[in-house]
Amino acid sequence: FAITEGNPKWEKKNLTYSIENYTPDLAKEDVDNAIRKAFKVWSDVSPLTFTKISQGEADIKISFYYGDHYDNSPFDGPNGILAHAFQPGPGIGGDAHFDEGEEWTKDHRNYNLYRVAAHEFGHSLGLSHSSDIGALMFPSYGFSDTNDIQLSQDDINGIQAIYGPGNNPIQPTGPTTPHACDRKLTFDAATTIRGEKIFFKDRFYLRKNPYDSEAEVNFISLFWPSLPSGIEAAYEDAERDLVKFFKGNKYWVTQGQYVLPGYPKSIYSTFGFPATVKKIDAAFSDGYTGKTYFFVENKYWRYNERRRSMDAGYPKLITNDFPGIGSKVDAVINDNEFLYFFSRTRQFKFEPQNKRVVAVLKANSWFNC
Amino acid sequence: FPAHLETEQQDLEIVQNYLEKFYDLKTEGVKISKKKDSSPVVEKLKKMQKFFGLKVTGKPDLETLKMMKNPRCGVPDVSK
Repeated sequence: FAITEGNPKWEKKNLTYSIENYTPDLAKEDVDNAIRKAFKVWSDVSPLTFTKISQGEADIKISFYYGDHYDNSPFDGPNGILAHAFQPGPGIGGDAHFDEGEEWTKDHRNYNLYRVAAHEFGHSLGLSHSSDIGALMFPSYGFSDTNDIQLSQDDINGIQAIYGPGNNPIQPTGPTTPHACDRKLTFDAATTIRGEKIFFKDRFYLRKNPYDSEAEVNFISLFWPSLPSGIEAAYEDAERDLVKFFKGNKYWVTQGQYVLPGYPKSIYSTFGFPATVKKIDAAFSDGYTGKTYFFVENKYWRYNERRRSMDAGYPKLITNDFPGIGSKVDAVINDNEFLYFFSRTRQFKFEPQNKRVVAVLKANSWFNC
Repeated sequence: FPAHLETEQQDLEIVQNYLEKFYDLKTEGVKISKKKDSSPVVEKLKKMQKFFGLKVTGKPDLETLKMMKNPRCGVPDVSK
């Protein structure tokens, strides 16, 4: 996080705001609601309170403008610059301006007012832009779940560096952005995708393509807006150029960045898992045999993709057929003739033909740290 | 081929506009051209690439241009 140069801050905790004009894109109460929620994002983690007033001059004045609006920072119409806000202070200090040249929405379509307002109010309170891609104060607009903006730990650290923690006895925390070379990095899921390897952690993917030494870290929603965070397993059905994602007892099917219609579906009806299976830990598919292996707790299932049914005689114990990888796995990918099982911070390179672990690596060994 | 040159000039304008707005690049309105290293543009571009976690090349490569075209907040990334 970064605090605005000179550390401008509000000396009082109880701040007021007013909405000077309304965008015609949304109903008045939708604008009121979006602005109220956007302030609540910050009041939940700090001692600040925000009260809407309609008489007198508010600390933070919110307005919508087209183009040049005489504050030395003209707006540029659709896309580009969406909004800006001023650091704490009298007059225009703290004020937030939104580009009326945009289409303001209350759902996943561009641009969600709640999402943009929550960011701008960070500036109104004294924060600058953060270089943490998972932070709300990251400068670029990133779509995420519109129902509930979640401040990252970086944002919380920032606002509390200025105003201290809130009065909530239970101090809220936020997600942190994974760093590829973090020795403690663990994965929720992993899969190959068209020659690349993608790893999943919370809201993020870490992407490793063979031609780039560095990992790309970004939101899962950047590629698949309708997928949830916290993906638990994924595998590529290379024959049909599909990737399947699992979370809880549901799964999604994608082709490239396209999520096929009609998903999520139940893992019980499609794959025939018993109701005792609540989630999938890891999965990989063997392109040669057309068999997909699902790992659940200490057991694994084998599914015949061509016959579209589970093979008889399963589940079996993982330790019987994959000795050395432990009794439970987080993720697995297949690469050439080897399987790579991820368990916490370790990775087991497994040779299926001889059923033996040939190397134990760090989980993030793919990222050339 | 002309189109390619045109695109290149457009990209330079995007870079200049972005760095002036968000990275305090001072050009007094003079159009930047493809000059060699150690120009202020290269330094500011490197600062922007580092901020966004991009590969720090000092060149307006594809990833950098893609990031510059992303919708964003109008507050500068470096304080004035």
